[in-house]
Formats: sequence, C-alpha cells, structure tokens
Amino acid sequence: TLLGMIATDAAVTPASLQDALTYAVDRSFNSISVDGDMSTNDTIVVLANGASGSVEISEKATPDEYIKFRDQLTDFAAELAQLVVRDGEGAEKFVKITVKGSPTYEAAHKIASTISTSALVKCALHGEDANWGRILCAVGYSNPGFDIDPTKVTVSFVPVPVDGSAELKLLVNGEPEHVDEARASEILKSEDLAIQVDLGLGDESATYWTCDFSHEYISINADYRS
Amino acid sequence: SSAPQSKAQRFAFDPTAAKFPLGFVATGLHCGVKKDPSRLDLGVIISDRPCSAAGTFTRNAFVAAPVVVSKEVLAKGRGIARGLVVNSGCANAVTGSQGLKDARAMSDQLDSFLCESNSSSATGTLVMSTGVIGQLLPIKKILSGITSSTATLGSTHSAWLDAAKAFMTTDTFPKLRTRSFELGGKEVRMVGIDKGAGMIHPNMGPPHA
Repeated sequence: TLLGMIATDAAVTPASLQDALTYAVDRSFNSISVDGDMSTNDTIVVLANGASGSVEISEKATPDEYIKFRDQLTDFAAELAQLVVRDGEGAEKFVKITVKGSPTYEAAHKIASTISTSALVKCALHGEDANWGRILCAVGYSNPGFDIDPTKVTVSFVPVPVDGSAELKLLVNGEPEHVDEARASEILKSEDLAIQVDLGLGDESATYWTCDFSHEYISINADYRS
Repeated sequence: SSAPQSKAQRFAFDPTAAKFPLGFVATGLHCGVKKDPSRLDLGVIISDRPCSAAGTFTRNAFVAAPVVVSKEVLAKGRGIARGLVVNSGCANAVTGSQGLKDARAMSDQLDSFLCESNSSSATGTLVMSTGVIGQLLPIKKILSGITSSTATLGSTHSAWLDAAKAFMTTDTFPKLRTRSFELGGKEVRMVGIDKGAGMIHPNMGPPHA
C-alpha cells in the first residue's frame, strides 16, 4: 500500500489545493510501479495551514503563484514517490522509463506503465540482461488508443548518472542495432538506469519509475500475513 | 574497503538543513497493532489552526474503510481539516460495517482532542491504515494510543521521524523529506512522509471523481 502526507504552511484555497494535488499525483505517485498491484488503501493527502503568512494561493486570483506552488508540489511528490520505488520489496534496480514521441501524454503514460509492469522486463532487469525484445513486446500490447508504427520506434538504454557517453541504441526506427553487449552489461550493472522509448508519432512524453523483480520479492510476499 | 551502505543509510533524511512547516506537530508511537513493541504503529499529525485539505484515493473497487472516512471528512468539512491519524500493521480493509465504525472512531477520537485543546471549533481528522487486509483493527489499543500520543506531539526532527516510522510496514527505511521555497515574497515550507514497498502500482483520483 502507498500512503503519503504532505503538510505545508502555504495558504492555498481548498479547491486549488485539490487541483494542484491531483496534477502532482498524476505525475508522481501515479507514475510508479513496484509489482503492478493496486492497493485498497492507497491515499495521498495534503494539508495547508497558511501559517507562513503568505498570500492565499488560488488558480483564478493568483495564477502565477498557483503554478509555482503546483510545480513545487509536483517535484516534491516525485521525490517522495521515487523513495517508494527505491525501497520496493527486494528491489535492486531503480529504473526510469521515458516514453516520448507520443501523440498524447495519456498514451505515453499508459505505454510507460505497461513496460514498468511487465514481469519479464523486470526479471531481465534483475538479471542485467539487455533483453530489448521484452520492452518492445510490452509497447506492442499496451493498447494506447492509436496504432503504433513499428518502423518508427526507437529503444535505448541510458546510463544513470549520465557519464558523458552516449545512450545505447538497441532499436532504431524498428531496425535492431548491432548491440555492444559489453556496453549494455556495463549500463545494466548500475543500480540506476534509464530506458527510453521514442514512438516517433508526436511531441508528448511521460515518465514512470519502476524496479526489478528479485528472488527476495517472493520471499517477502510468500508469507506476509503471518 | 568499507562495507557498502544499506538503503536505510543511503536514503536517510538529513535534518541539518531541514525546515519544517510552521504550525504543525507530529508524533509516532507503538500502541499494539504490531507484535514487536519496538516498531511504531500509530502516527498523529495536527495543525494548530484549520487547514485547507485535499486528497487522492485508490480507484480499487474494494475501498478500505479509512479511505471512505477520509473522503467523508473532506466532504463534510468542504476541504477543511486539522489532523491526520495513521496506523500500520492492519489495513482495516474488507472489514465491513465494523471497519467503518473503527475508522470513524479513530477520526472522532483525535477530533475530541482538537476540540478540547484549542478555542477554534474547527476539527476534521483524516484517517489512514496500512497492513494486512481482512482483519479488524485492535481499536481499543488504537484509541488509547491516540490519547497517549497527544503527550508527545512535537515539531522537532525527532517527532517527525517517529511519525514517518509509524507509517512503515515492510519498508526498510522511513521516508521523510522537507523543502522550502519562496511564494509571494514569503518563505513557505513543506514536509512529506510516505510509505510503501509492495502492492505498489497506484492509480489514485480526487475524492469526488
């Protein structure tokens, strides 16, 4: 289960606080996956008491300050959300998945979610296996609401932190690259890595954060009730 | 040659530059939901004045009792609340009408304290639970714990860290962060606590959705 609370001494009207939180959660807590299961209890709340003495923020009356507050809240929520993925049960890898070149944000988000949930992708990440075929397969069955053009899709591994070297392209416009397995192995050995998928169909993008599946995950969850 | 740091060490909260928001106090304690007395299982956070409040909640069809009650609190207060009570170790999910009574009792118990301790009549306590599904809460222990918690409420790093620990289930480290920034010419502060390690693929929406 995911639970979270944010308390701030900013002054924000209730309606604007709800809108800011909904926006922030869509781009943070609703963009993480450890094991693909949705809890009965997931909740994020925010309390704003105005004790700082700042002017009251509202979308209509103070739009510039509202955007600033909303973006700070979003960035802070993403920081908190990523801690959950870092601490995923048995997790040994922290993986940022970005889908770009999408006609819509929603479609990019759905495709990133599908990749993040694939048990086979997550097992390959644990085994440090550059199995881009599983990534591509997940993209293909993600059902984003439009036809994916396989001849336009590009998939890359990106080292994290960016070490000055280029991303490792695995597939370019649907054509498999001659993959430098040593370089792939080097990237996958790192605890942190990024996978980038470019659909070549638009300008929208979305990011998800996920982790690998390990033997330890099974051990933790095989007897949780006891 | 030194041993690699654990996640708990690497992602520990650094309190040296932390600025906690004004007007909030927090605490965490063991009240008896978890078997191990060294593990905190009840957290309380309150404001010294009414707050704007908002929430996003699971879209799972089997919505746990505390989710229902927190939505009720937001609706009844029209987006105004003052406190939050959270227990870990038992999710109070799929617990029927008794589960709803228990979640409301948790909210009411902290509301009673808020009424007694402050001239402001505004109350409104949000509720959260996490842990095993399908078991009733040990509600007497929790209500007693809420009463006890009011003696240790504080605004220090230690108080917030205890609150963060009270959220934990299979988490290996407490998740606590702060930040501050300027808004309208004033410095404002945020504190955030979250928990989660398994059953994590949230899809939450606003209470009225």
